[in-house]
Amino acid sequence: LGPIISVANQKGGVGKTTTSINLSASLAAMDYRVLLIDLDPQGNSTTGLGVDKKKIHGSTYDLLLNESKLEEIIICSDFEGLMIAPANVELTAAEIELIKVPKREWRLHNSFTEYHGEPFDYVIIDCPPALNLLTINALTASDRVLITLQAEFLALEGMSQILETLRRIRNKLNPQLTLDGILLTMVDRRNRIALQVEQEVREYFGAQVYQTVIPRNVRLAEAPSFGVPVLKHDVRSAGAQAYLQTAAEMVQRETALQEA
Amino acid sequence: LGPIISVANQKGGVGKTTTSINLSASLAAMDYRVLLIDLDPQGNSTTGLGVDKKKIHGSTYDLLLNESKLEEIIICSDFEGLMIAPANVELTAAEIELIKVPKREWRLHNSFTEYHGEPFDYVIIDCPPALNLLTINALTASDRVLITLQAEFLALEGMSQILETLRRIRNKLNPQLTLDGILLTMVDRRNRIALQVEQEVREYFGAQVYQTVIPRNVRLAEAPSFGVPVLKHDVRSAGAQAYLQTAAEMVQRETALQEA
Ligand SMILES: Nc1ncnc2c1ncn2[C@@H]1O[C@H](COP(=O)(O)OP(=O)(O)OP(=O)(O)O)[C@@H](O)[C@H]1O
Ligand SMILES: Nc1ncnc2c1ncn2[C@@H]1O[C@H](COP(=O)(O)OP(=O)(O)OP(=O)(O)O)[C@@H](O)[C@H]1O
Ligand SMILES: [Mg+2]
Ligand SMILES: [Mg+2]
Repeated sequence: LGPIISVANQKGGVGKTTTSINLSASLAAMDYRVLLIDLDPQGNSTTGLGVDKKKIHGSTYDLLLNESKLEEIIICSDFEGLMIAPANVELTAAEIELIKVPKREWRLHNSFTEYHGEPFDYVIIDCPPALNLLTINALTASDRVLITLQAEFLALEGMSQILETLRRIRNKLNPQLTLDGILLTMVDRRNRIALQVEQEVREYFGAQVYQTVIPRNVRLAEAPSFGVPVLKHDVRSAGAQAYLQTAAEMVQRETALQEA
Repeated sequence: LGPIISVANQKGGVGKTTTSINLSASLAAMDYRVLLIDLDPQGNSTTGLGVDKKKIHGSTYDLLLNESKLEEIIICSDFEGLMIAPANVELTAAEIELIKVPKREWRLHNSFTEYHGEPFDYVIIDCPPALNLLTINALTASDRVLITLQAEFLALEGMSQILETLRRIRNKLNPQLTLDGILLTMVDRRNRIALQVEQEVREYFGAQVYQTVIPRNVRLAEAPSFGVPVLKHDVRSAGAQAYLQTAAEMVQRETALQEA
């Protein structure tokens, strides 16, 4: 399995699912083989890729609690090169049921180490809006974390909490976990707050902030209702172009790191 | 204590905090005494009312886990008639710590029944974006639930989960819990999806949907950065007027119910 990247932020509605789906599809469009893991009980990544939650024979709940193998639950999406480990509402119960399980933070990590299916160049994990055992499982299993940050005051306020959680995970559970970067989402440059947030974030976090910014773009909100990534819904849209650029920047940041 | 109303939806970023703060302030502006309970570890309602989370001497965490009394943690906001039970990041640990506690779903309910402080006409509870033990505590302690629904496809998808949870809470924990209503938020009527969602919701839920709709309005996103409700930030704005109207409609719906 290639680099495992969690898309996380406990603040709700900041573009985690939209980024997980469209970044994954953009990487697949660049001919990488990508696996998207839906770890949110809402199952928005699953629906957003057109998968019927009632027809799946296995889900990420089974991975964490029923000893299912990753190769048993992975299914194809309609988008070439992109596979998904789907989620459904059963995952809501996982939080309480995991408490009693030994090594409960390592369940997802272990399912990756025991994986013997086809290789993937990238694994992207869509996290729920909480710093709970599901998100902790994702962070413990990941190489990198991508934080999606909505350009709003309340979202900026939550940054200290997610960064504190990363510090704790790195100390106790996963020393090689690094920050992949911070991606600004739903940015409407006509809005004073958005400009202010972008400026503050770039001053404070510097090169950790992606140059690419995702604009507020109605095509991104429409695409999930058709069950397709925005690349299929409207590839010329500002939203689609921004995610293609984000994927290219992610790959370029990796190469720059390796050469450093 | 007057009617206890939870503002809930497991979908993130759908206006729960914005509604909790501005509905509470609007009811206070109508000369009702209002208590706002922040039950989200992000503490956005606490910050949105200008309270410094580091300076509070008690929080809703202490209510659920340290046997503190409600009257010990309630503090004044700058807005006349509006008090708040603040939250801080300690609440993140409450989920896991509550599991071992007997009658863990009843902690908030019990703190309301043991309350002997000044009377309130309304209690509003701001819930986190999850169907976890914090939200279950809120629903078990409530008379009514207000569901804020963002006019977007992914948010509509999540309605079945929250309605299923309400059914279960009503059966097992709180038989008198009723749906106060569904409030459409962040509605941009120029956007095709928003019109479609509004039409579908009104067809399906009928009179349970508030006539008042909250428009997307930048003043609502600005107000928390000044630590005040939008009524104080810009009372003439479309956002402020919509929440004043929502408060009036809530009171009117109550009166209509009582006469029925
Ligand atoms: N750049 C954008 N422009 C316009 N709409 C967007 C954009 N990004 C996301 N959206 C819409 O905003 C809403 C929230 O986005 P999304 O569901 O991806 O956030 P999330 O962080 O995954 O939410 P949750 O915390 O509930 O998991 C969705 O309805 C989505 O379609
Ligand atoms: N009607 C509106 N117009 C414009 N911006 C809004 C509106 N309502 C909320 N917002 C902004 O959208 C963001 C999400 O709203 P809010 O934080 O109230 O949602 P929430 O459901 O409480 O989120 P969470 O799930 O993280 O608790 C915030 O930045 C808020 O300021
Ligand atoms: Mg999501
Ligand atoms: Mg909130």
